Amino acid sequence: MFEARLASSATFKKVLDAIKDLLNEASFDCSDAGIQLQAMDNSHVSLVSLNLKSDGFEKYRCDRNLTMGMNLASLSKVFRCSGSDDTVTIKAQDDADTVTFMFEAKKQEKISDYEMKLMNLDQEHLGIPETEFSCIIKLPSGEFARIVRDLSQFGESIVISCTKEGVKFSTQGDIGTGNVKLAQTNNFDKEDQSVIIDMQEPVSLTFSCEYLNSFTKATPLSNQVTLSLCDNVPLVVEYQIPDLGHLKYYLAPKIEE
Amino acid sequence: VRHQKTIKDYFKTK
Repeated sequence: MFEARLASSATFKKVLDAIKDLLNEASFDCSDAGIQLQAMDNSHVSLVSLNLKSDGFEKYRCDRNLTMGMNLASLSKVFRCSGSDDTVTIKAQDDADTVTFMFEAKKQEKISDYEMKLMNLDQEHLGIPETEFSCIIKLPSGEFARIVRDLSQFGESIVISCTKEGVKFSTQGDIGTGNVKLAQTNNFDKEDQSVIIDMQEPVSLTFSCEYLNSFTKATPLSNQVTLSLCDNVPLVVEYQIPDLGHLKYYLAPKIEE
Repeated sequence: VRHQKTIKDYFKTK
């Protein structure tokens, strides 16, 4: 028996919005530790890694490890039926081929449930090696979304260059070039509004705008985003989900042919 | 020309 009750169905909806551009379907791996998801997009250029800790749920019970393959468009339809203040309870029997979502309004005045068919997905899991990153940049998630959106108008790729002076995002295309430089801020009182750079050595890498834009769909989950860069290693774009876990995206860099 | 690598060029299947 699997049962997980989350105080805010809206949080799960945000998670779903943040991954459904990249993934058509995905397996949710449920264990005592919580719910994990790891999946590559169709082109295998990016990897999504979601971790929702069991203690972030109001109630969590997982008698046996369970993998639930779901079509994310269908799952979105289910969550479109929830109210913004509803709680959600996810339930599945061991070896079941369906999962049930129950939405409860705050005062119990409305309770709805939806049963969805599960899928058998051939999901491969990749080992992600520990990396000593050259640069770790923390910045407001809204600022990152804005920069990626702005620069995507001009080119297909963004170069992220980081030195101890700051971080620079650059693009070039048919009509010209664009650059955005962010200096480190000293506003340590408000960490989620600051730009914080932890640099071991300078790094400059090129990434696809399309994927970066998809990652910024996670912006509503967190005020802050962390970018971790290192030569010859995928970029990590990490959003912490307060009190619940994290959503990480990995993106292979573009390299000179 | 910049070539797009894939994630599998970096991370191996478990």
